[in-house]
Amino acid sequence: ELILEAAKSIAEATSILVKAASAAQKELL
Amino acid sequence: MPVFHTKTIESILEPVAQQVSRLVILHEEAEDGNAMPDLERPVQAVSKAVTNLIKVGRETINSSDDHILRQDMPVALQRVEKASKLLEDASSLLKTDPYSQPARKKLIEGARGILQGTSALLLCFDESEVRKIIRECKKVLDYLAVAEVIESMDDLVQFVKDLSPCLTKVSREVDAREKELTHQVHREILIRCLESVKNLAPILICSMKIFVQILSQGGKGVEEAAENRNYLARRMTDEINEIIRVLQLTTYDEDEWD
Repeated sequence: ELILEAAKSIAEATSILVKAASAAQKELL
Repeated sequence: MPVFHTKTIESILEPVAQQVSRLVILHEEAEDGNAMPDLERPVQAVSKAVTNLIKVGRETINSSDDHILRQDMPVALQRVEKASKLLEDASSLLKTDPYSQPARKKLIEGARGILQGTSALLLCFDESEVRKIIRECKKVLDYLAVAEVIESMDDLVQFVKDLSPCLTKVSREVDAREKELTHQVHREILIRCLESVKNLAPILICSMKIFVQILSQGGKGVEEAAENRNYLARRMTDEINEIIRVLQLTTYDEDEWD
């Protein structure tokens, strides 16, 4: 289903974004 | 204990849920925070994916005849859209101040919103798929309800012709659904009920045939035959109703998991 694929794309893009944001915080700790 | 009730939803959301939890913890542990990197590109990628989801979601809504989906899905889409806007705001604020606290808050709120909104959307879609299976189950229930009025062999033949494809479809769909569930207890109940239905179906047909034969031969023992047939139809009805009940469950009984 297209909707599952679209949701998967969002989850993957959000994961990359959150990883990038976490990396900066992790450096500090 | 699994958080998501289907393997598909789990495979989509579990990795991002873990990442978001980690970001929240890191944010809480390092309150002042480090300078945030430029998040413009990953935020743009999320926005692009959200735009696509909105498009696909609207197409799904417009092509669906499920009024509950048509009512619930726009709310989930709005939630995702709003969260995406928060991420865009955060990215814009971080460009001017990489230490911005409001930006960090918007970032976390946005990431959580994406997760919750996507989860609501997938749940809404999944529930609609479950309602399709339940519609098939209810067709079987409708056929079982007429088992008691079949009095001729011709009607019985027609009854079997009508019931068989419907039962095959239910069997196939419930079997596939069972394999999709993450909750072991729910899976086991569906397997057990489906097995019972498959076993009971030929016995019910046989009991109906005996009833029709006895009736045509003068009727001695017809009451017992009717009673036996009704008992089998009732048992099948109970099993189908239990399948319908379990198909609708999405929460977890923690005691079972303990």
